Amino acid sequence: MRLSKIKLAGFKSFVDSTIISFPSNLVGVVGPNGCGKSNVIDAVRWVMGESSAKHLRGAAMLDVIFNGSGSRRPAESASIELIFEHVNLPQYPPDSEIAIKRQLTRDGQSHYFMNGVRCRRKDITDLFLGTGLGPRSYAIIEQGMISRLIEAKPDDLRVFLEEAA
Amino acid sequence: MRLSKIKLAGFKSFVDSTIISFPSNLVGVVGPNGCGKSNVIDAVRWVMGESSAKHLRGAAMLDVIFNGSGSRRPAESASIELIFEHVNLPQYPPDSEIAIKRQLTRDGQSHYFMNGVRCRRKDITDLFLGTGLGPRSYAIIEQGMISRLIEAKPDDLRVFLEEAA
Amino acid sequence: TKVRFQETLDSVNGSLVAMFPRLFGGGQAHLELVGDDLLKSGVAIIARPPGKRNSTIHLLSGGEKALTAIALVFAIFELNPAPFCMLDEVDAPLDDTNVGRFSALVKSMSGNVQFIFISHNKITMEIAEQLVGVTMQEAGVSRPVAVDLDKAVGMLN
Amino acid sequence: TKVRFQETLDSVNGSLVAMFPRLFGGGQAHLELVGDDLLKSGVAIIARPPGKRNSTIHLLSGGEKALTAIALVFAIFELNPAPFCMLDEVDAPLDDTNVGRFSALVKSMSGNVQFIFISHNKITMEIAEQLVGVTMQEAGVSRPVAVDLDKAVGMLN
Ligand SMILES: Nc1ncnc2c1ncn2[C@@H]1O[C@H](COP(=O)(O)OP(=O)(O)OP(=O)(O)O)[C@@H](O)[C@H]1O
Ligand SMILES: Nc1ncnc2c1ncn2[C@@H]1O[C@H](COP(=O)(O)OP(=O)(O)OP(=O)(O)O)[C@@H](O)[C@H]1O
Ligand SMILES: [Mg+2]
Ligand SMILES: [Mg+2]
Repeated sequence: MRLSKIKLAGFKSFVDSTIISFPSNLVGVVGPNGCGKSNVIDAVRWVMGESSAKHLRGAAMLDVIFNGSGSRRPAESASIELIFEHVNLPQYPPDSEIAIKRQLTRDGQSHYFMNGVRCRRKDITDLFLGTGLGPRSYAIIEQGMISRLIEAKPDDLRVFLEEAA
Repeated sequence: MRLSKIKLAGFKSFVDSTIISFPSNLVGVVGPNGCGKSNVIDAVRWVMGESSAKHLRGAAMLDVIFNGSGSRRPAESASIELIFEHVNLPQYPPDSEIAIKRQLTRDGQSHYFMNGVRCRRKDITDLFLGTGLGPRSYAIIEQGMISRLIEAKPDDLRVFLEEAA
Repeated sequence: TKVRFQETLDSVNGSLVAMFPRLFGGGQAHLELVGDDLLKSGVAIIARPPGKRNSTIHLLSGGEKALTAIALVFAIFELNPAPFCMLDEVDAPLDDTNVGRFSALVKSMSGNVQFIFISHNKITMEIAEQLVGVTMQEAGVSRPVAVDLDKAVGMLN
Repeated sequence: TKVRFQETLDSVNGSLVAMFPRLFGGGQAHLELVGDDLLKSGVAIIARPPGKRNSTIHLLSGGEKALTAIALVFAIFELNPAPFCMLDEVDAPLDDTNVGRFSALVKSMSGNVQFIFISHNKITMEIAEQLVGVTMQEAGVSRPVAVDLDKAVGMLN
């Protein structure tokens, strides 16, 4: 299983519908300060079920919806879709492709989709069970987390270990 | 008033008696990870009266004394001396030179010196009163402090502001 | 769950013992239980960079701490490899030698793990097979842009 | 002390309003009281990088946060200049453009303040009039060594 593309629309600073594809296993993301690199990582964690606004650097979940710029009006909704290829999970034929999507509108309604069909958040988290992936997975290291990990108290480090291994 | 040199002996990784001089107003300190750069900043804060081992990245104050390496035995004591030049303070003739020193031995005895004469910690902190300097001064930004400053809660930011301005 | 936690500790230690020297060019590290209650005690990292004495993580330098944390994360990864790994500027505190060892390790693990990494460091960018540039040519609006290494380095300016 | 704190807030704001655009090449920032009790309320930083909307500090990126914190520290410095300033890798999260603006500012302030700064970044090293190298040729033992810019860049490797 690998991540083949991410589709962003109205999510944080990605107001226009955008597709970023990842054809290889070594992808570098580069750009000046504040251009939106970490927002891509936030997008991946959000669609995998992240439910805390604080963990997405916002005060409320609506902070993930594009809130305007000098020349653009705020967006009505945010949506992220991840497309995986070479998926080998028991409930799917070998080497299939799966798309998971999450959408949030200004009225606070948040919906999840799997291959275009509405589903629950639990269906998404169940999909990743046992793969090591998830919104707070050790496989996604946010900016600044490395130094927080080291300064962590022994009890917190134990929790990190129990969740990860 | 400017810092003209620092003399280190037995302090953290600076086991041999060492003098670093600062002839200009733009001094860069460079070197690989773990070579001892931040230890120089710890040395300056320590001699100015820092009394918390935790703020010097240690568990106990004795952690500032060189505790051995592959080829060296632990040192018996640690001592740091700062030499200031062009000092213009009321209690000294104009443009004089001042040396402040702190020494710590393995038995926990810590002594302060001003121009070679034993003095109290309070004499050192009084010297810097009103200059903006001190062990926790905003003029000394430790590694990682910049990101801590920004993540600080509003109450903590207020305390920082009150102490600094 | 007592047995399970001891197993976790042992297997992570097994993997960390191999991973740490690959990143530091020597030395070793392991996890220790703080206290003797397997059910409740916390865990501490004991690390010894090459040529130095054993120390608790707090005496280490900024770069040594970051590299030790990376060794721990990659050690867990070897045990329980997720399909992809996203890294956000983990190489920022490292000097060029350590960035070199870090990026070489990422490259060698990319055989069976997909890495998506954000970095300002040219040495790390050089291992990428594909570079995705993100720009805000229109202020406040992010857009991806294809870049090659020379252009990426230019983007930093 | 109510009046004193209001004075402090006003003067820091006066200095921050000038300092922030020098570092960001535009935009503005100011401090706001959180609540209306001058004696007890906390303080928040409101920053607006050029071309963006006003936001609380938490929505900003890693580099924007660091640059904003530097602007605040330097604003306080202008009000109450200490004889020297020591900076430990404050430029680590910044891209080259922002490192350029930061080091230009340090250079311009060095007329009446002595700066001693630790950095891995070549652009920052270039403004130094003197470079002090620190090495551990003997493992575990730090020793200063005189370096020039080329050697310093080489030391990073
Ligand atoms: N809901 C939103 N609407 C519009 N813009 C947003 C929203 N949320 C965040 N942003 C913008 O995104 C920017 C931060 O982007 P991000 O953290 O991805 O930067 P970065 O590329 O990681 O930069 P750095 O290199 O400094 O870490 C901020 O400037 C912020 O204004
Ligand atoms: N009491 C002590 N005795 C011997 N060595 C010590 C002592 N205290 C700290 N050290 C050593 O000093 C080193 C840390 O030095 P320092 O933090 O100054 O590195 P640095 O040059 O700032 O590196 P970085 O670039 O990674 O921030 C550690 O490796 C530690 O082992
Ligand atoms: Mg970022
Ligand atoms: Mg350091």
